[in-house]
Amino acid sequence: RPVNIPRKEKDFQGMLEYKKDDELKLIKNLILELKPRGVAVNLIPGLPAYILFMCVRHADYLNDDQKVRSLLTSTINGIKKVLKKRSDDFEAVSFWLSNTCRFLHCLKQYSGEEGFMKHNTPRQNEHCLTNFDLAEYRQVLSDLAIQIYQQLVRVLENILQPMIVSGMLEHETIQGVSGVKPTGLRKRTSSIADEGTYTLDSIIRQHNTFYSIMCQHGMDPELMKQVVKQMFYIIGAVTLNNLLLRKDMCSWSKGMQIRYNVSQLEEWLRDKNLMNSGAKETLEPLIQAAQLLQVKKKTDEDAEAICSMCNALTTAQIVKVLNLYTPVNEFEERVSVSFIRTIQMRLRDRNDSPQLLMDAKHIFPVTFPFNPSSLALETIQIPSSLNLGFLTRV
Amino acid sequence: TTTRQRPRVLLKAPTLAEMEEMNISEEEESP
Repeated sequence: RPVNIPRKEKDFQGMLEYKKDDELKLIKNLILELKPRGVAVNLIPGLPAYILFMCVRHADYLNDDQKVRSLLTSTINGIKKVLKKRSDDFEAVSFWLSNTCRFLHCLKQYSGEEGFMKHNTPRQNEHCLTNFDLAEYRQVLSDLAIQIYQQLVRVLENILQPMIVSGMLEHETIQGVSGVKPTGLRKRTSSIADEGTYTLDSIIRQHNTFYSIMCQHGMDPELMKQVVKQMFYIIGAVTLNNLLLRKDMCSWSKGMQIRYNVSQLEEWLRDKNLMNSGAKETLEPLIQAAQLLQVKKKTDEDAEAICSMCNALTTAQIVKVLNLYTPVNEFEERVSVSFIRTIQMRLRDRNDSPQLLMDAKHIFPVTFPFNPSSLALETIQIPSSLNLGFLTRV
Repeated sequence: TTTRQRPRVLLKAPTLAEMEEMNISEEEESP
């Protein structure tokens, strides 16, 4: 019987040997059939990426260009295939975005190019690729990561979409500001209507779910910031667009409710240390529209104040909100036609776009800043749950 | 920092779209 003699980690060189015939099995077990929610939940973040890179290292060590090419092509096609199959599964998309980025970082960190080696330990430097320059494959992986990012944005958009209008505009969390007194009858009616409707809380809870999944997958913090910024942009754009189309959303009290909701979203960013993500800034048009609902709209001074305050809104949007503005109680009044003309006159030199609605489908360009890992490849062990017993640690 | 002993060979890569085409034709060929 063969006896397993445990080797010390320092004896390993951080490579994984595999037979060419096992490549298909590797892709099947590690990519196509891996369940992010099941097995992968207990893995070290980015483990599939490290395993694939350690296989690339071994093929590079053998100086077998066909083996390197074949593995990289199968990996890329495998990731595309699994994401086609699970196209609306946030967990799967987040998992493979994180791993594709980690794989890309590995190809840079161990490329042997000095610019990428600054943070390497001497041992990590010994693990650089020896025979092949994979710069072109890095470009392909970067293109793939962009595709996956765009898919992730579409998935989160589909999940958030039904919550936004209800949670950001319709549902009222501030009692008694709507101008309609919360009488017993009213309260009963609204509590029935509330069942099954989304609230701001639903949106915050969804944010928490997205956030914890991305953290669990070890997504790069800089990438996570971009996802959150994009998420906030969608919320801001969809909310503003609906406000611009609905008279019943253009009142002083809705302005108050929106500002409260925005403050809660900001609080979420602060809580997650994401205030420097640029996410809050994407809400600026919505914030200004809410302020516009609340400021005085009568005198020339008011007009001047509005024009300098609303620099993130187009003239068309400002005029639309003023036109839609609807008093809900006796203390408020409609905006006069002459006041709106004054505003138009003051803004005519702005030359901004005639666009009324925001492009809610816009996706900000994504970048994947290099994020080297301190993990020592030679210490990586493969859990048996991955069914990769055919790989040999070298 | 270790210096490279000899220049590495640049492995030419197909683009993502080309790779996809290769993949489709492979799938089509398989029974």
